[in-house]
Amino acid sequence: INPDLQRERDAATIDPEELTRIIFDGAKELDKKRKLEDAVFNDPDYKSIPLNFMSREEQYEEGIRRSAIAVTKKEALGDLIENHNDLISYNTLACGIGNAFFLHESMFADSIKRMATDELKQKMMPLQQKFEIIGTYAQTEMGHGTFLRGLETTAHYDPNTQEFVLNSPTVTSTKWWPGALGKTSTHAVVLAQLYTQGKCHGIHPFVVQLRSLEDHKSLPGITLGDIGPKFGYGANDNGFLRLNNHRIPRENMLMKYSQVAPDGTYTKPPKAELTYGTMTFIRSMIVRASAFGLARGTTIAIRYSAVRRQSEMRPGEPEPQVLSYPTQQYKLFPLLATAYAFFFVQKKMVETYSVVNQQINDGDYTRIQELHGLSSGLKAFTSWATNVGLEICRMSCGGHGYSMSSGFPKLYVDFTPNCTYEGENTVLLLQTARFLVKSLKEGKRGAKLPGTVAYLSSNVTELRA
Amino acid sequence: RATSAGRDLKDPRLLVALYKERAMRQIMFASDKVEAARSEGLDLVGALNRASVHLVRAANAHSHLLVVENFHEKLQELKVSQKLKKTLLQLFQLYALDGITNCSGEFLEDGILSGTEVKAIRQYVVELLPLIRVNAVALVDAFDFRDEVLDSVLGRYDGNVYEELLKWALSSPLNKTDVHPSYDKYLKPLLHR
Repeated sequence: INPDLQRERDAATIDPEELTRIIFDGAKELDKKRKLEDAVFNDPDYKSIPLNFMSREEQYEEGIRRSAIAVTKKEALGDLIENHNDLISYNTLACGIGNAFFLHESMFADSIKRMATDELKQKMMPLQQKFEIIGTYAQTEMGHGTFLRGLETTAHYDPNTQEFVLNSPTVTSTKWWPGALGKTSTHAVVLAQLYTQGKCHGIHPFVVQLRSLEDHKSLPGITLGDIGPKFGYGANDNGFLRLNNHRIPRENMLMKYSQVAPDGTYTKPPKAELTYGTMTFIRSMIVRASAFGLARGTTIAIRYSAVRRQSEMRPGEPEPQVLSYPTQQYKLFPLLATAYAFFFVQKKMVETYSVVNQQINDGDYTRIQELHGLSSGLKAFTSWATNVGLEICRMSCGGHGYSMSSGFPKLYVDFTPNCTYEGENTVLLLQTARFLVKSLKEGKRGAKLPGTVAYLSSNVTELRA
Repeated sequence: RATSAGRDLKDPRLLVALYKERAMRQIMFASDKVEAARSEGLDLVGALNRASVHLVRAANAHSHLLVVENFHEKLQELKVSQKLKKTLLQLFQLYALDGITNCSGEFLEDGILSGTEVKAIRQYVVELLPLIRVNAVALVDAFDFRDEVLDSVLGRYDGNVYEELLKWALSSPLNKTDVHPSYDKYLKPLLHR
């Protein structure tokens, strides 16, 4: 151990292990996390030459190789993977360079679980769970992002054959960016404008098979490909998709909340927001990613600042640790505090998501808007702060922060898309703001407001008191 | 520690209340702008668009409040050693106070804080730094990132940064040979024109 770093550890007044147990929800969970790490990092199958020395194609192939191995080895880990969080941790460890099946196990599975009819669920879930199909979530289009109502992909219902006919009517309607869409996935949940009986009913999700399960070739009427090199995520084939009169059975629409009857009669959902529930889930995961991202950045920068010696505080004196300069402390310690603040708020976010999701399953939709407001605002707020914070951490490491060896370039390029996917941050804050303005009005009228906005029913004098 | 207004600006409950008022004021301000635009005859969408810059600021202030408030609640709930509690309290104070200095205009413009109080807060932030320094490395160690996860020569747990930087450099493909093939193709003809 570097003596400067050791001195810092010896001088500490706290026991880091006590704090680690809090961060990871107790000794049992922490033990599980460490065993999972041992299982992955002691396994030679997960080793490769560093990503930085690979071409894009090699990165993709290595990502697929590790992801496939992770699936086959998962069962042997038994109790170490008890829930979805464990699964995410395992996949992140095993496929650190980009898990090809992240959307398969999150948004694809979650959409079907939450929005499909029982019949479709019974058909699709076993295939998904056994990896007999690989799914992704195709929402964003080349010309349309966060504004879902502007999506152009169409799904026209044909009552004669009881099928939906899917099309990409314009260049800008090309599905663009979904992870693992280009070369990996066989299926996708596709978001499209539903037309039936001559009327458009807005965006609805459909399960669409994209590739043959025999030879993996794209099906007739389907054009698929990778969108090319990106800022980061070299191992992921973020793809494009074009649909040309591609027919799917009526049952493949996710019809738990809104339905199209065999004759084409449309029944609308009890709440429009239910269509976007999967995004809410992912946004809560982004708050978690922000906490971990900033924690990684501050760990690198603070340890290095303890090791690095630079300049002279007074002429003739030895070079002090960079960490001893108040300016360096002022760069890093607020970010360290922010990382802890985000750790705690991500727990709250995930808890709130679980509670509200359960209420939705029980038919209670009263807190949907609050959940959307909360998840949108926190996703935007935490991801922006982390994005900016990582750059401050990198620059606080001087010239070495510019080297790939610092870990910062990869950390930054892999984190920064969190600011634009699952809702561009400014748009999300505007959505939150609309909810706040509405809540303020209702509060003024004396309505009882939900927990996170309850303060808006007070007036300033009451707050001050 | 008390200011001229008699307030202890490091008191967590006061800090949460300050953030609450700031969020409320920002939301009221944005909401008033929406209403003003509507009273000029704009429809709701047009009014929201005209007020959008203020609305973004309001949503940011609200989200910031949620983070601060939740951090405070967690501090109340945690059953940990006194030393750890004290350190986490310092982190909370730093987060909340530094947030105020970064958005001081919003706290000043409605008289939530006075200029003197903001100046005092700036000084508190600086005074908290050496207190946190004592545990800074322990606080990042607590995140429990293995070196394989951190994937950083600079952030290694053992701190043997310089030895590993040299090893990393030596593994660069450009160092496979002393003289790179491009020398014969481009440099040599240039140098021997």
